[in-house]
Amino acid sequence: MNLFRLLGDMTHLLSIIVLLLKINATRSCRGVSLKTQELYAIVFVCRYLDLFTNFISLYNTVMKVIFLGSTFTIIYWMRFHKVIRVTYDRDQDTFRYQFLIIPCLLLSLILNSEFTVMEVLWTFSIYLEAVAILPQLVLLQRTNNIDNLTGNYIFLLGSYRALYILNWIYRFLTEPNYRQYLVWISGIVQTIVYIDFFYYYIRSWKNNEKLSLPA
Amino acid sequence: TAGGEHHDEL
Repeated sequence: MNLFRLLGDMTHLLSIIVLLLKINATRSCRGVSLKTQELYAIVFVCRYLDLFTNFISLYNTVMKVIFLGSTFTIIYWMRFHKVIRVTYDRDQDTFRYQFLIIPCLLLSLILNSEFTVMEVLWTFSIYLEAVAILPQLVLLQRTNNIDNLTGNYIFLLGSYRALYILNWIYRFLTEPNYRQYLVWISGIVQTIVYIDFFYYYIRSWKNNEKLSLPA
Repeated sequence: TAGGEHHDEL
């Protein structure tokens, strides 16, 4: 494991902690897309099926359990917590799951490195992760008043993806025979999805203004 | 695995 990978994972972890803290402290999930959280839950479940079959390291196992547990906690709060669920922007969070899930599923059936249930589901999770942030970005654009923590959450998620690209470059240069084309291409697509957001996030930070995305 | 895909990342 190299520094970029570790920093990437820690940034990912931090993004989730920021979201948990925001929702818990303010008792509000305003501006948070339940659709994106549920897509992440699908991503983590499909990818981490190997928790039961393939032990890589204690670090990997612990992180997988944390990602699963924290995502399901957020979903539980947004759906069932008696105070928090009332603050969910149900009417604005209208992105349709099937527009993302079906193409990713079809693509994973065609483009995979091995046609087995585990491998196809793993590949599906890679493709779905690349686009899972889209409902959140759409909701953000619709919500005029973006609070800082929601903005920081998305910024940290985007940073995690950028650090993973550096991790792949490092691994490519240091590990013989290391290559994973499907992951690389999906990861680059995923990072590109954030570029527009990054632009407005950095601009609002430099100008000391509240973040808002143009419609 | 086939194609050199690694599963050691998160």
